[in-house]
Amino acid sequence: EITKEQRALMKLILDAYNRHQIPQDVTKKLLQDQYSAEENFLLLTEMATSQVQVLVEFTKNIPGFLSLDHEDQIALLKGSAVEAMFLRSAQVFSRKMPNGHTEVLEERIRKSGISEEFITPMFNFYKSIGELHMVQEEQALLTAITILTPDRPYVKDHLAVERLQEPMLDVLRKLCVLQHPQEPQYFARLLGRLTELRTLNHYHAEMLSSWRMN
Amino acid sequence: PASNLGLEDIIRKALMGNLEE
Repeated sequence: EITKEQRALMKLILDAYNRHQIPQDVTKKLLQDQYSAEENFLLLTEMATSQVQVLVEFTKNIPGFLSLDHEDQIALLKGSAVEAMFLRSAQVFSRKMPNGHTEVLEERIRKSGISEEFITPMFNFYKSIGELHMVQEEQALLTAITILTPDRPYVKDHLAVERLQEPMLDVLRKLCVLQHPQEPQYFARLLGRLTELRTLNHYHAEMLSSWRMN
Repeated sequence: PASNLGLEDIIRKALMGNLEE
Protein backbone atom coordinates (compact mmCIF):
# COMPACT_ATOMS: atom_id res chain seq x y z
CA GLU A 1 0.00 0.00 0.00
CA ILE A 2 1.23 3.47 -0.88
CA THR A 3 1.13 5.78 2.15
CA LYS A 4 -0.21 9.32 2.11
CA GLU A 5 3.33 10.73 2.31
CA GLN A 6 4.44 8.56 -0.57
CA ARG A 7 1.51 9.74 -2.67
CA ALA A 8 2.48 13.32 -1.94
CA LEU A 9 6.07 12.62 -2.97
CA MET A 10 4.92 10.95 -6.17
CA LYS A 11 2.65 13.87 -7.03
CA LEU A 12 5.43 16.36 -6.41
CA ILE A 13 7.83 14.52 -8.70
CA LEU A 14 5.23 14.03 -11.42
CA ASP A 15 4.14 17.68 -11.36
CA ALA A 16 7.74 18.86 -11.61
CA TYR A 17 8.40 16.40 -14.43
CA ASN A 18 5.41 17.57 -16.45
CA ARG A 19 6.06 21.23 -15.77
CA HIS A 20 9.59 21.08 -17.10
CA GLN A 21 9.55 20.12 -20.76
CA ILE A 22 11.57 21.35 -23.73
CA PRO A 23 9.93 24.58 -24.98
CA GLN A 24 7.62 24.03 -27.96
CA ASP A 25 9.39 26.56 -30.16
CA VAL A 26 12.52 24.38 -29.89
CA THR A 27 10.74 21.08 -30.58
CA LYS A 28 8.78 22.61 -33.49
CA LYS A 29 12.04 23.35 -35.31
CA LEU A 30 12.79 19.63 -35.29
CA LEU A 31 9.93 18.96 -37.65
CA GLN A 32 10.90 21.49 -40.30
CA ASP A 33 11.76 19.60 -43.45
CA GLN A 34 14.60 21.58 -45.00
CA TYR A 35 17.91 21.63 -43.27
CA SER A 36 21.57 21.49 -44.10
CA ALA A 37 24.01 19.27 -42.21
CA GLU A 38 25.24 22.29 -40.31
CA GLU A 39 21.74 23.43 -39.36
CA ASN A 40 21.04 19.90 -38.19
CA PHE A 41 24.11 19.91 -35.98
CA LEU A 42 23.21 23.30 -34.49
CA LEU A 43 19.62 22.28 -33.87
CA LEU A 44 20.53 19.03 -32.13
CA THR A 45 23.01 20.99 -29.98
CA GLU A 46 20.29 23.50 -29.10
CA MET A 47 17.98 20.61 -28.19
CA ALA A 48 20.61 19.05 -25.95
CA THR A 49 21.27 22.34 -24.17
CA SER A 50 17.57 22.88 -23.66
CA GLN A 51 17.18 19.33 -22.33
CA VAL A 52 19.92 19.90 -19.76
CA GLN A 53 18.32 23.17 -18.59
CA VAL A 54 14.95 21.46 -18.25
CA LEU A 55 16.58 18.58 -16.40
CA VAL A 56 18.20 20.94 -13.88
CA GLU A 57 14.89 22.73 -13.26
CA PHE A 58 13.18 19.36 -12.66
CA THR A 59 15.97 18.25 -10.34
CA LYS A 60 15.72 21.39 -8.20
CA ASN A 61 12.19 20.25 -7.34
CA ILE A 62 13.26 16.82 -6.07
CA PRO A 63 12.77 17.03 -2.29
CA GLY A 64 16.10 17.43 -0.54
CA PHE A 65 18.22 17.90 -3.66
CA LEU A 66 19.06 21.54 -3.01
CA SER A 67 20.10 20.70 0.55
CA LEU A 68 22.91 18.48 -0.80
CA ASP A 69 26.45 19.85 -1.02
CA HIS A 70 26.60 22.22 -4.01
CA GLU A 71 29.49 20.41 -5.72
CA ASP A 72 27.70 17.08 -5.15
CA GLN A 73 24.63 18.56 -6.88
CA ILE A 74 26.79 19.34 -9.90
CA ALA A 75 28.47 15.92 -9.83
CA LEU A 76 25.08 14.18 -9.74
CA LEU A 77 23.70 16.23 -12.61
CA LYS A 78 26.85 15.87 -14.65
CA GLY A 79 26.94 12.12 -14.10
CA SER A 80 23.28 11.58 -14.94
CA ALA A 81 22.46 14.21 -17.60
CA VAL A 82 23.12 11.93 -20.55
CA GLU A 83 21.11 9.08 -19.01
CA ALA A 84 18.20 11.34 -18.12
CA MET A 85 18.24 12.71 -21.68
CA PHE A 86 18.15 9.23 -23.16
CA LEU A 87 15.23 8.38 -20.88
CA ARG A 88 13.30 11.48 -21.90
CA SER A 89 14.00 10.89 -25.59
CA ALA A 90 12.92 7.26 -25.26
CA GLN A 91 9.61 8.45 -23.92
CA VAL A 92 9.20 10.86 -26.80
CA PHE A 93 9.74 7.98 -29.22
CA SER A 94 7.36 5.63 -27.44
CA ARG A 95 4.55 8.19 -27.43
CA LYS A 96 2.12 8.13 -30.29
CA MET A 97 3.07 11.09 -32.46
CA PRO A 98 1.13 12.62 -35.35
CA ASN A 99 1.65 10.89 -38.71
CA GLY A 100 5.15 11.19 -40.07
CA HIS A 101 6.67 12.96 -37.03
CA THR A 102 8.48 9.87 -35.75
CA GLU A 103 10.03 9.34 -39.19
CA VAL A 104 11.21 12.96 -39.51
CA LEU A 105 12.74 12.82 -36.05
CA GLU A 106 14.42 9.48 -36.65
CA GLU A 107 15.77 10.66 -40.00
CA ARG A 108 17.23 13.75 -38.39
CA ILE A 109 19.08 11.68 -35.80
CA ARG A 110 20.29 9.22 -38.43
CA LYS A 111 21.60 12.11 -40.54
CA SER A 112 23.33 13.80 -37.62
CA GLY A 113 26.65 12.20 -38.44
CA ILE A 114 26.56 9.83 -35.47
CA SER A 115 27.90 6.50 -36.64
CA GLU A 116 25.61 3.49 -37.01
CA GLU A 117 27.30 1.49 -34.24
CA PHE A 118 25.98 4.05 -31.72
CA ILE A 119 22.66 4.71 -33.39
CA THR A 120 21.55 1.07 -33.25
CA PRO A 121 21.90 0.57 -29.46
CA MET A 122 20.22 3.94 -28.93
CA PHE A 123 17.14 3.02 -30.94
CA ASN A 124 17.15 -0.45 -29.38
CA PHE A 125 17.01 1.26 -26.00
CA TYR A 126 14.15 3.51 -27.12
CA LYS A 127 12.30 0.40 -28.25
CA SER A 128 12.91 -1.48 -25.01
CA ILE A 129 11.58 1.49 -23.02
CA GLY A 130 8.52 1.66 -25.27
CA GLU A 131 7.75 -2.00 -24.62
CA LEU A 132 7.48 -1.35 -20.89
CA HIS A 133 4.43 0.91 -21.32
CA MET A 134 5.36 2.93 -18.25
CA VAL A 135 2.80 5.22 -16.68
CA GLN A 136 3.85 8.87 -16.24
CA GLU A 137 4.53 8.46 -12.52
CA GLU A 138 6.93 5.62 -13.26
CA GLN A 139 8.75 7.69 -15.88
CA ALA A 140 9.13 10.65 -13.54
CA LEU A 141 10.29 8.52 -10.60
CA LEU A 142 12.74 6.56 -12.75
CA THR A 143 14.28 9.85 -13.92
CA ALA A 144 14.60 11.09 -10.33
CA ILE A 145 16.19 7.76 -9.32
CA THR A 146 18.66 8.04 -12.21
CA ILE A 147 19.69 11.53 -11.12
CA LEU A 148 20.04 10.47 -7.48
CA THR A 149 22.54 7.69 -8.17
CA PRO A 150 25.10 7.93 -5.35
CA ASP A 151 28.08 6.31 -7.12
CA ARG A 152 28.67 8.98 -9.77
CA PRO A 153 32.22 10.30 -10.15
CA TYR A 154 33.21 13.09 -7.73
CA VAL A 155 30.21 12.64 -5.39
CA LYS A 156 31.54 13.06 -1.84
CA ASP A 157 28.57 12.37 0.43
CA HIS A 158 27.19 9.09 -0.93
CA LEU A 159 25.05 8.51 2.14
CA ALA A 160 23.18 11.81 1.77
CA VAL A 161 22.33 10.93 -1.85
CA GLU A 162 21.27 7.41 -0.86
CA ARG A 163 18.91 8.86 1.71
CA LEU A 164 17.14 10.79 -1.04
CA GLN A 165 17.13 7.95 -3.55
CA GLU A 166 15.77 5.22 -1.29
CA PRO A 167 12.28 6.66 -0.70
CA MET A 168 11.92 7.05 -4.49
CA LEU A 169 12.88 3.41 -5.07
CA ASP A 170 10.40 2.38 -2.40
CA VAL A 171 7.50 4.28 -4.01
CA LEU A 172 8.42 3.04 -7.47
CA ARG A 173 8.52 -0.57 -6.27
CA LYS A 174 5.05 -0.24 -4.71
CA LEU A 175 3.69 1.55 -7.76
CA CYS A 176 4.95 -1.21 -10.06
CA VAL A 177 3.14 -3.86 -8.02
CA LEU A 178 -0.09 -1.86 -8.15
CA GLN A 179 0.15 -0.90 -11.81
CA HIS A 180 1.33 -4.25 -13.15
CA PRO A 181 -0.14 -6.96 -10.90
CA GLN A 182 0.31 -9.56 -13.64
CA GLU A 183 4.04 -8.88 -13.96
CA PRO A 184 5.88 -9.55 -10.70
CA GLN A 185 9.20 -8.88 -12.45
CA TYR A 186 8.21 -5.41 -13.66
CA PHE A 187 10.20 -3.45 -11.06
CA ALA A 188 13.27 -5.57 -11.77
CA ARG A 189 12.84 -4.91 -15.49
CA LEU A 190 12.77 -1.16 -14.85
CA LEU A 191 15.98 -1.38 -12.84
CA GLY A 192 17.46 -3.41 -15.68
CA ARG A 193 16.87 -0.46 -17.99
CA LEU A 194 19.00 1.65 -15.68
CA THR A 195 21.89 -0.73 -16.30
CA GLU A 196 21.31 -0.39 -20.03
CA LEU A 197 21.35 3.39 -19.59
CA ARG A 198 24.73 3.20 -17.90
CA THR A 199 26.11 1.38 -20.91
CA LEU A 200 24.73 4.04 -23.24
CA ASN A 201 26.24 6.74 -21.03
CA HIS A 202 29.59 4.97 -21.21
CA TYR A 203 29.56 5.04 -25.01
CA HIS A 204 28.28 8.60 -25.19
CA ALA A 205 31.71 10.23 -24.92
CA GLU A 206 32.92 8.04 -27.79
CA MET A 207 29.81 8.89 -29.74
CA LEU A 208 30.49 12.61 -29.31
CA SER A 209 34.03 12.35 -30.59
CA SER A 210 33.00 10.29 -33.62
CA TRP A 211 30.30 12.90 -34.31
CA ARG A 212 32.84 15.72 -34.14
CA MET A 213 35.23 13.93 -36.50
CA ASN A 214 32.48 13.40 -39.02
CA PRO B 1 37.13 15.15 -20.49
CA ALA B 2 36.88 18.27 -22.66
CA SER B 3 33.59 17.06 -24.10
CA ASN B 4 31.99 17.48 -20.69
CA LEU B 5 33.10 21.06 -20.06
CA GLY B 6 30.14 22.50 -21.92
CA LEU B 7 27.77 20.30 -19.96
CA GLU B 8 29.12 21.41 -16.58
CA ASP B 9 28.85 25.03 -17.64
CA ILE B 10 25.19 24.66 -18.58
CA ILE B 11 24.47 22.83 -15.31
CA ARG B 12 26.17 25.47 -13.15
CA LYS B 13 24.33 28.29 -14.89
CA ALA B 14 20.98 26.50 -14.66
CA LEU B 15 21.49 25.74 -10.98
CA MET B 16 22.20 29.40 -10.25
CA GLY B 17 19.45 30.86 -12.36
CA ASN B 18 15.75 30.35 -12.35
CA LEU B 19 14.04 29.58 -15.66
CA GLU B 20 10.62 29.78 -14.06
CA GLU B 21 10.91 33.48 -13.28
